[in-house]
Amino acid sequence: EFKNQVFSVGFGYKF
Amino acid sequence: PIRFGIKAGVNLPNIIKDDGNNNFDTKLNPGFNAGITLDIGLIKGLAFTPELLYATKGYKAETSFGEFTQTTHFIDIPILATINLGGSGLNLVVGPQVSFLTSTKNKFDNGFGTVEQQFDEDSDKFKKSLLGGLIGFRYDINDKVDLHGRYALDFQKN
Repeated sequence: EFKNQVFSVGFGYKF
Repeated sequence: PIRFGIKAGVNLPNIIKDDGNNNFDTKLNPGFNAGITLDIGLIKGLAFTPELLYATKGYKAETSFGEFTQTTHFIDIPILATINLGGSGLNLVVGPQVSFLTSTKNKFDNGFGTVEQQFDEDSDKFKKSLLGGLIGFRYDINDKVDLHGRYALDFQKN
């Protein structure tokens, strides 16, 4: 058993 | 005002193992996330910003028999508050997240060949919905475009 961990980088665009 | 948006990014997932289950090391299993966003302004400097994302997670592990890669596919629904920092383009983003497992792929490569297994919504083997949380920053380059970085951790075990 384990827990997920996530580092993330990204971009967003708002309409 | 309410604004729709889209987002995409690189995921760098790994796992945190139970105590007593630490006899192997794991590495990042790079993937992606993409989805749609909502920005609902509440008061000046504070917005409710839920999202609907497709995301890959998982990990890699070196074993004495070869490299094991587990890639898990999720629908993530982060339910976030976005707090503007001092009227600048910088925002703190924080909140809980619900994740729904859609499929799991295990790949085993021993240097001579590769074996793959796929599990689709196998509730006996993997938990299908997980509660977690995330914290990060969003930098608004202009009124439409932002860059962001985050750390997310599940509160429940997979």
